[in-house]
Amino acid sequence: PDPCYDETGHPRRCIPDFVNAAFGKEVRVSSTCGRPPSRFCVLSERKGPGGEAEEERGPRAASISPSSCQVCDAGDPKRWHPASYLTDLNNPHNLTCWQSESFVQHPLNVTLSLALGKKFEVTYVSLQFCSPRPESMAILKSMDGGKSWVPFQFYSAQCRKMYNRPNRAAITKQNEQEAVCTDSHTDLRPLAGGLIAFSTLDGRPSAHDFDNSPVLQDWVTATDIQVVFSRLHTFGDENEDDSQLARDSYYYAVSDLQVGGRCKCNGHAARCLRDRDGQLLCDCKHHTAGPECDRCKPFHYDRPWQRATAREANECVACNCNLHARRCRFNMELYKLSGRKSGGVCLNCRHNTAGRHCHYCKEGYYRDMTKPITHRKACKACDCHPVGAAGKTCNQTTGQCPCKDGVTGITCNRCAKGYQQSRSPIAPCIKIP
Amino acid sequence: DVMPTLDMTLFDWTDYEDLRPEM
Repeated sequence: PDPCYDETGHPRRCIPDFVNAAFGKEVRVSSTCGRPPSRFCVLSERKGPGGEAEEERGPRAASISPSSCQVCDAGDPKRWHPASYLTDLNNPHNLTCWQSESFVQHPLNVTLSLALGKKFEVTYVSLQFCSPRPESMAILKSMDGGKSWVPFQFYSAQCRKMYNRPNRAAITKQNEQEAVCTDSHTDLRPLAGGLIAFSTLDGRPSAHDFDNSPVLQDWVTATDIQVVFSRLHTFGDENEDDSQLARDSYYYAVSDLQVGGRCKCNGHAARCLRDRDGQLLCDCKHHTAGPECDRCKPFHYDRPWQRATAREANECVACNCNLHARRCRFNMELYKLSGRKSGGVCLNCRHNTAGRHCHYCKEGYYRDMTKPITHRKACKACDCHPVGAAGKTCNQTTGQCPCKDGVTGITCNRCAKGYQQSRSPIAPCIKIP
Repeated sequence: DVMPTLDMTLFDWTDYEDLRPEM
């Protein structure tokens, strides 16, 4: 059964499955270790005498130290850390990590850019780290294929200084479409395995009424996601004389980038498919069209396009042109006048018909009542006599032409009783004396 | 009684040439 229609064939809202839109997709990164091969060291807790982690006393560095140095080598499959590891299968028993070059520190950034292929409605963006989480990072989105970017969320231990935003600002109905900065999830610990998960709707007042919030519908829409790592966590030891070991310990490493959401189809498709060019498109139903089912199919302009809601499918409706037109347009004035029922206006009515629904005969033609209006011969030519008739336009219902004085007949082609034909084409019939 | 249809050949178009229909 088609999820876009109920058992009785009536349209109903349908939405594609919730997916990790990042899975298997290529992520463009601005920095990856291994070209040339380079050393990196893993930070670990310094163990106490009993093997337990030392309590943090004084500077954080007191209980954390670099250890287990390894080589990142893009030429060695066992030692490389490519960007493809960000979106491959995330097996917790065999984590694969993308890793940046070491010590790309503020003001230099490291960016991850992910093209989703079309508009998605994003519910969350999450990152699982193999390194400590960044001291500052931003999540951005694009709605135009990466031409322009707007911030989704900031994470920073110093929100004002790094991003010129207050820490944990309140979200109200007036600023639901603004990115917030928070100092949560910026702790140094855990040294590996830490998570950053940004929920796009969490804490936004209209989230519970998403169907009726164009602002939030727009807010969650994205064609691309970008993660900008702005600042590494350090202990301040990177500038000491013997700092190479420290510098080799500071880098960004991520095992999993997820973008949870649904292919955006505005409630008019239950799935997205790839076209011949490999482009992802909604499989639009409800007489809708466009990559996001964001407009009505041609000839289905009887009411304005609308997104489907849980209560109403808002399907597009075909214009009523009685089979005499192939094109129509929407007229808002007529739609309002009809009580918001019908606004379609037929274009180029054929078969000698006229009117917004091609529902009557055009001038010079009359309705043949033996045929339905949908019949291609429903309108017959008036055929008014060139001399006997006073005009070329007949009564659209009866076909009666306007006759000159003394002339009779549907087409005005005969003299009436008591009249005879004259020689004058101005008064073709004259009274018999 | 059905009257005969107008006979176009009987009309004199001398003064109304510009009104004469193409037949």
